[in-house]
Amino acid sequence: VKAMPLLQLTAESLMVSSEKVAHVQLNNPLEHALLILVKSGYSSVPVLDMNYQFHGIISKNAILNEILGLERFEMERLSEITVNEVMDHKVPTVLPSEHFLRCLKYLIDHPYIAVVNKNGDFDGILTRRAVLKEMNKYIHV
Amino acid sequence: VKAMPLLQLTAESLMVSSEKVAHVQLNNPLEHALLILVKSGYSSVPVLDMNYQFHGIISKNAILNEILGLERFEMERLSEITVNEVMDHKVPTVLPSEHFLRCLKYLIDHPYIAVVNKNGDFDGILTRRAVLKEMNKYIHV
Ligand SMILES: Nc1ncnc2c1ncn2[C@@H]1O[C@@H]2COP(=O)(O)O[C@H]3[C@@H](O)[C@H](n4cnc5c(N)ncnc54)O[C@@H]3COP(=O)(O)O[C@H]2[C@H]1O
Ligand SMILES: Nc1ncnc2c1ncn2[C@@H]1O[C@@H]2COP(=O)(O)O[C@H]3[C@@H](O)[C@H](n4cnc5c(N)ncnc54)O[C@@H]3COP(=O)(O)O[C@H]2[C@H]1O
Repeated sequence: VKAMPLLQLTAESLMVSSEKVAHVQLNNPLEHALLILVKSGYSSVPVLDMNYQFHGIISKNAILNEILGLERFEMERLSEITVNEVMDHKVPTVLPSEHFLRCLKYLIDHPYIAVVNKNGDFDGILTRRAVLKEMNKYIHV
Repeated sequence: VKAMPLLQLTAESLMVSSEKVAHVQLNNPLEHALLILVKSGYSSVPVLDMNYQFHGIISKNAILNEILGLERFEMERLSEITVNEVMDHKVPTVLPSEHFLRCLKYLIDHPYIAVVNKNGDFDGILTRRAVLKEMNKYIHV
């Protein structure tokens, strides 16, 4: 096992930067959010406001759960409900300078975490894939 | 960084065993598969046959993509199409005895991998969460 330069890495050094991250807006109707999620293929994406501030995440599962009625999926409700009403507001975020190894703890239970600077601006996301890829480099088989 | 007993771990030692894994059958209609995926909350689950042999995986995204028409999601088609027609048949699997570190390479691009024995029987899944949790134990901050 090679010595771990992992110890010097930060969230910023491994993150997918914001311009490459699919996202939706707080006040978008669920219909729009579901289309973005299906077209991009992602299970969940960040929710931002007009000023690029991070507010939480929205998933296909949250949307589908919301419209699942007793006998069918009530698709007509998608245009009546906004992202803000269904999204998960309570997700952890990290600063760009956060230590890679502290991020690892969050990624145990979250497929990705938002990287948000001190002013609340959204800088990008740190994904499990990026961390696993980095780990794999340091532990050669 | 502690010495890595990771080197002795196998897929079997870290997997979620089959009785705890939500799954669908090859010949189920998509309607049934979508309900299992929404009720369980999982993005994708394994597809098995009557003899508990592994055939691939099915995701919410594959189902929603299939029924996405020009103007709306054509939900009425869910009862006409089977899992077999939409699932991903070409996913990697590992043997229960497979080395943990070789599984790591697969998990870079797959959120989980199926653990399948030499006879093709489904034993369980190895998830990114289990691997990250194990890694975190060995690299203390
Ligand atoms: N278009 C694509 N091309 C190549 N591989 C793809 C892919 N879509 C998904 N994957 C693979 O599947 C994993 C799970 O994706 P999922 O959409 O469930 O979960 C994703 C998604 O919810 C979010 N995510 C990743 N990249 C994103 C982006 N550019 N924009 C918005 N959200 C993103 O972060 C989660 C974890 O991502 P991670 O990369 O660790 O892990 C990804 C990646 O390994
Ligand atoms: N009910 C729940 N309770 C607690 N945490 C939950 C959860 N559902 C999801 N998560 C968390 O979200 C991650 C992504 O779940 P996802 O459903 O996209 O992606 C999942 C899902 O597609 C599949 N999976 C995991 N456990 C499963 C099970 N018991 N049956 C069937 N599929 C499972 O493996 C993927 C990776 O799982 P992993 O555990 O690494 O990562 C999970 C886990 O950290």
